Amino acid sequence: MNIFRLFGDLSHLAAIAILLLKIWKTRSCAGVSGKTQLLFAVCFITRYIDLFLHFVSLYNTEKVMKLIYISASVFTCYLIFFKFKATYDGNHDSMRAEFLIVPAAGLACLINTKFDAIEILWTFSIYLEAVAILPQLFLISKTGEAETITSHYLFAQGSYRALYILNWIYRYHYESHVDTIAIVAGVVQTILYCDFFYLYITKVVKGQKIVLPA
Amino acid sequence: SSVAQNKDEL
Repeated sequence: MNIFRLFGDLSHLAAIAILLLKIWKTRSCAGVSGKTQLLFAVCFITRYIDLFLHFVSLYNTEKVMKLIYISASVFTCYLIFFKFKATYDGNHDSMRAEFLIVPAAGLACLINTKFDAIEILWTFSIYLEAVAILPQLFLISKTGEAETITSHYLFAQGSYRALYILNWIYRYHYESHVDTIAIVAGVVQTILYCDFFYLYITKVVKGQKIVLPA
Repeated sequence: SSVAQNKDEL
């Protein structure tokens, strides 16, 4: 474990917590893409499938973190699609998730470390995570604005994988550890946040709200 | 069967 991965995971936890708090406190999921949250839930389940296969006692924080990620993301989907369904902005959350899932699954079968079920599920989860935020960014571009709390969620979510890139640089340099698939997908994922990061740093940090030219 | 290489990252 290094500082970058630690802060990456903390940033990821913060993102999940911020979103849950926003929906729970405002009792509304306006401005939140349910599709992105579904894709994240799929990512966690396919990536941590080993938790279900050979369940081992919760003997370390890693297992606990995996269970937190899976349960929090499923609970978030429950809030969006069931509890606060009336506030779900389905009209603007219109990016076709199939256009993300099918290519990720196809690519996972073509480019992977080992052609076995668990490895392909893990690779699928990595590729899917890289593009899972797109419906959320698409929704913001359609509505033309993002609530400040949603901007904080996106900033934490984007920072998590950006910090992982620093973690991979660190591990390459000190542990000569390289996972090309995770690195390439992580770089693509972080690049997708670039224009949002620019807006966040130039606006939200100064107390303004993000409003896109509609 | 070969167990998937253990992934030590989340």
